[in-house]
Amino acid sequence: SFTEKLGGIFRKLGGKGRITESNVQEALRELRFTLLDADVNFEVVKKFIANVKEAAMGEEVLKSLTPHQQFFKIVKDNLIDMLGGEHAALATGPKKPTVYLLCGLQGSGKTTTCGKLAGQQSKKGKRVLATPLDIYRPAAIEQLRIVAGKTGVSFFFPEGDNDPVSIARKAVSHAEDNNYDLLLLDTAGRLHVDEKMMEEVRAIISAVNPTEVLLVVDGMTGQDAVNIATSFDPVGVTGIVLTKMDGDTRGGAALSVKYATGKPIKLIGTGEKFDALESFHPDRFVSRILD
Amino acid sequence: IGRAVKIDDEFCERLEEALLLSDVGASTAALIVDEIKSKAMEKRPADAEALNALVVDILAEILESGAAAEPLAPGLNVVMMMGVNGSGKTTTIGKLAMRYKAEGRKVMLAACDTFRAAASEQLEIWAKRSDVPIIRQREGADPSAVMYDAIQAARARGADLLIADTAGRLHTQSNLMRELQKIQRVAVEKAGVENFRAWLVLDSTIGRNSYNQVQQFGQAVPVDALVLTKMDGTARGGVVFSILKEWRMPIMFVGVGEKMEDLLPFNASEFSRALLG
Ligand SMILES: Nc1nc2c(ncn2[C@@H]2O[C@H](COP(=O)(O)OP(=O)(O)OP(=O)(O)O)[C@@H](O)[C@H]2O)c(=O)[nH]1
Ligand SMILES: Nc1nc2c(ncn2[C@@H]2O[C@H](COP(=O)(O)OP(=O)(O)OP(=O)(O)O)[C@@H](O)[C@H]2O)c(=O)[nH]1
Ligand SMILES: [Mg+2]
Ligand SMILES: [Mg+2]
Repeated sequence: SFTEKLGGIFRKLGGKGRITESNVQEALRELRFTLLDADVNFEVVKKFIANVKEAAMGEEVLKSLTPHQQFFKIVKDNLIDMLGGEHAALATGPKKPTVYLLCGLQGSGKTTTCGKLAGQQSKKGKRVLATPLDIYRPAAIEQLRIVAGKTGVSFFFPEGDNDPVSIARKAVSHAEDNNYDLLLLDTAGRLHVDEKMMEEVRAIISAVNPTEVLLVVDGMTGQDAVNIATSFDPVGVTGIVLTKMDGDTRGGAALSVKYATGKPIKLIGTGEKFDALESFHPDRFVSRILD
Repeated sequence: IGRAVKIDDEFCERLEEALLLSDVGASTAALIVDEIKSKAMEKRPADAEALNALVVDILAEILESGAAAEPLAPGLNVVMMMGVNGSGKTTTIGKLAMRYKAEGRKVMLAACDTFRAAASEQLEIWAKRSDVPIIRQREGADPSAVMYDAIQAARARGADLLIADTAGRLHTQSNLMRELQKIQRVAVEKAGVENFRAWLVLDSTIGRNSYNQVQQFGQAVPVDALVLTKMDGTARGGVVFSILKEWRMPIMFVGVGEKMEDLLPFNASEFSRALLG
């Protein structure tokens, strides 16, 4: 693990029990390797290493810590800092219904997350309505209909309408007329480089002005996480959902996405069942990335 | 004697950066840069263009070191598609059905994902698109039972290719890995299928985790081939280098979109050229 490797580096360099230019170089190399291996984006790693080096060299010697402990603390603190504080809660809109829209790349987990959100929010006593805006993927509408049924929330789809902007507007009207607290809009997976589809999601957002635009990102995403996040951010992303974190991915994409957008990671998907949605804890994430 | 182009630190750094940004991974990138550096010093390419061609060749060679793809055997071939959640299995099967049917095969599909909402409905739509028969049961049925039924139906109709869809699963879920083993066992031992293959579908936007996926899926069911999806995005799929340095297996196809025709045979040189950007 990273902390064991650090121990080895500082131990063999002996030294006078403080961080020096020479022992920090090897520690930074090890850190770079650890972060790249954890799928943190190359540019983000470069920036992070520079920050850590500056902090390490400028650090007051803490008499109570060995150089190993001190360096590790600097890394941990900087990672937690970069990942943002915890408990960025989901916002409620100024009037009913509050609208949440989910967007992201193909297969990232939007429809399933929609179901999880539906279940979570209805358990809090909210009247929830779910509407699919994915008119492309085979059986996508049916998938959300089944998911809504399983999570005990209402489902609305205006039959025959194949314009996502129009479907979204009708869903809002239906939610208003029937006194729903929360409307969840599930969108089709799309590539950030597909200009036509990015224009579609901009049009939907502009038409219904969601309180939350949640970018759903697969937790196993590699270097591409920065490209995805940077391209989606301008449509008005308000928060990130990182999915499939129940596997053994180190989750470096979290750092990349946070760095690229500055937006809070609001939720973590931890399984396929509809209760598998947790709030984000940066310190747990850091242990995972540094493992 | 022409002057060779300089293989200096700047070249190595730029090359390593291109590899890292393509998800090649830190240790594999370092290995590859060393290999390229020593080969380039030996071959002494005359200019930047020749050097680039040499780099592409070396990368392609690593990719082609995987075993060659096995052609389909006579009689019934069963291909089980497996992979993590959302990687593109169902869509890839839809594309393969059309491709193999166009090659004159009698194709059938088996909807062995009996877990996820609307999974069978999704595959059913793909089956209709290429007009091939599909065997499915209701949600919650035993996937091995669907496989068994599908094999019987395939034999009855004289099909020579049965492609089975399975539910997405993480390789860390040991009970689900056992489920895959059971489906294979039922096909091979119970139904006596002689030509059974398992293809692992990898999403090219995924980083290092794809390596773990090959390792752990492979421990459950031998991986006969890989399919790399979503190469129409900006991800480069470089993780395949570390995979192919460890295991010998062909990359059969590359998914380049969501439509029926968006499936290309894997080409090592084109892949390597695209990777270098
Ligand atoms: N293990 C695990 N699987 C997940 C998680 N979230 C979603 N999935 C699975 O990932 C797969 C894809 O999920 P979907 O909800 O269909 O993804 P999507 O983003 O709506 O896909 P598209 O609409 O095609 O873009 C399904 O098999 C889900 O069950 C998670 O947190 N953990
Ligand atoms: N852009 C692009 N999208 C793809 C490609 N292959 C699949 N997809 C999309 O990725 C999403 C997931 O595809 P599926 O075929 O449902 O994936 P899966 O592995 O069967 O998912 P689960 O069964 O839920 O595990 C869908 O929106 C597909 O249209 C590809 O090559 N390029
Ligand atoms: Mg969906
Ligand atoms: Mg599927």
